[in-house]
Amino acid sequence: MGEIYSIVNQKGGVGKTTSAVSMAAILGKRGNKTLLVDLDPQANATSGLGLLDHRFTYTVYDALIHSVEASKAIYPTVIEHLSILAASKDLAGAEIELVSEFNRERFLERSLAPIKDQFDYILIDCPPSLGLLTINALTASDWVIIPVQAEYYALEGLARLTQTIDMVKKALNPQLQIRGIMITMHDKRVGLSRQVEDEARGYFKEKVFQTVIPRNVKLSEAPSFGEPITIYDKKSKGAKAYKSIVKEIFL
Amino acid sequence: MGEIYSIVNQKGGVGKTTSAVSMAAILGKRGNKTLLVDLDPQANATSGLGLLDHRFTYTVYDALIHSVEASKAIYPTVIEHLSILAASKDLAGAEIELVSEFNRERFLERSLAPIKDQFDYILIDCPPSLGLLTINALTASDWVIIPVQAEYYALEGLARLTQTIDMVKKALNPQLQIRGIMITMHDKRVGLSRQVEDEARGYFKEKVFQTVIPRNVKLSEAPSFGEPITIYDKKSKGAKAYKSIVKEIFL
Ligand SMILES: Nc1ncnc2c1ncn2[C@@H]1O[C@H](COP(=O)(O)OP(=O)(O)OP(=O)(O)O)[C@@H](O)[C@H]1O
Ligand SMILES: Nc1ncnc2c1ncn2[C@@H]1O[C@H](COP(=O)(O)OP(=O)(O)OP(=O)(O)O)[C@@H](O)[C@H]1O
Ligand SMILES: [Mg+2]
Ligand SMILES: [Mg+2]
Repeated sequence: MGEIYSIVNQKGGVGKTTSAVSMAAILGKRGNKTLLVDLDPQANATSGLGLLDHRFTYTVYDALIHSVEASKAIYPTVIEHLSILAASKDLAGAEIELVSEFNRERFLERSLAPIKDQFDYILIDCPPSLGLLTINALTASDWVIIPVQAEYYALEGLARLTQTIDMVKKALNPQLQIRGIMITMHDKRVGLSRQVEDEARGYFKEKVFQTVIPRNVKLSEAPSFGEPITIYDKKSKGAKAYKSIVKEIFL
Repeated sequence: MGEIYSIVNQKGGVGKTTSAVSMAAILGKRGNKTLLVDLDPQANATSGLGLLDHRFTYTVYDALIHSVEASKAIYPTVIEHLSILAASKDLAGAEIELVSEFNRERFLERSLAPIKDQFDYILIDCPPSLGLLTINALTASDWVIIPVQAEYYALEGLARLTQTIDMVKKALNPQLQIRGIMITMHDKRVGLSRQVEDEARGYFKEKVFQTVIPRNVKLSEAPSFGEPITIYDKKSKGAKAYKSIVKEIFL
């Protein structure tokens, strides 16, 4: 019950939000009770599910900083079994506010604990950094999924990311494990894409998922309609790839 | 002398580093004494100029946190008049270390002050966040350049970014101004690209540069060779677009 997955990579624009929203929508649609936690002050996962201009009474910021029960900041989405712990802009202040608190790494873990067993899966969309919000996500999680864009810069940060995961595992959360590496925005026609995939498989071996997410313009169009890819265009290459990777990751 | 430009957008993967490295290389090549400051713990600008495995005695972290003279952390690059204030991974700790310091927003300004007049232009590549490193960059700068990827999520964060710039202007740096908005990774064949461009021009009017940077695979290949686009493929669409935008921005 309630397995928690963090979607993490400090490199920006690698497909963390797109992966979190797409996978959460597929899990919800197949009947798994799923919670998507938007832990990014950009609140892209919240708007990717069509809740951009929603007037939230409470958000994940209140659950983290003002000890409001997380259940009060959880909202239904357009997908039956999918709920979201929504983000808003004030989350940007949370990192600085957490710095001087005791147990500053465990605020999210504490706020998810009372609700964890109401869900089959909890996915956490993280901001592009290894700051306290991402550390909170890693401390609260069972698994980590690492999206890697099929581009050069995306490979460079992986050593630092895996080091940070090891540090969290040793100091804060012994059961944390890397579930796998997901290659995103892969373009068969581009040599660099194939090269990055080969290097990732060479280095991380079977930890790299078999399914590769292709670059697919439908995936970048979907958020402008506030819809996950499974609603916007369920027959697209992007939707098919995410369905296949969900089968690989979530048994 | 020594005009300082910050390249800022908290949205990840919008082309901040690619723009900073490309523009700095073009300025250097045309004879302007140029300094590129890598203020991102990912150190992508440093590796984009071929200095990834370089053993730096000092980096921008030492200049910020240990008051080492910035000139000691400045290194030459493959381009004659271009130098880099290099970054390393330890910069990741700087944000937390700065939080409890007095005048925590002015550390970069203070470290650039003694060297500012040795250059015609100083460009600062920022991380994908609005935390203390980016605030330090804005406080030290005369101008801000905002790369916006021609995708939906990239438009959403602009209101928060311009609010933050206004706040820095009022509280910390009255002469700070937005130099302009640069549309990046634009693909003429994709409707979403045209839509994002139209919305950006509708909202920001003449602040959006005329030159649009197209999506061009050569730009994503260049960093894997540690070369700026002007060396990797100076006849590419990407190189031509950056040359044209440099003429628009830097008189
Ligand atoms: N497979 C894909 N094909 C085409 N476009 C994609 C794909 N995946 C994501 N995108 C688009 O690329 C951009 C970056 O993706 P996304 O915002 O999901 O990345 P992110 O890692 O969450 O970014 P950030 O670091 O800012 O949080 C978005 O505009 C998104 O719509
Ligand atoms: N015009 C372009 N055409 C094609 N690819 C591009 C273009 N501009 C940048 N890229 C590629 O897109 C990716 C993101 O660009 P870049 O790393 O410069 O963005 P960034 O805003 O600096 O990211 P971060 O938020 O992580 O600092 C990189 O792999 C880069 O090589
Ligand atoms: Mg995101
Ligand atoms: Mg960058």
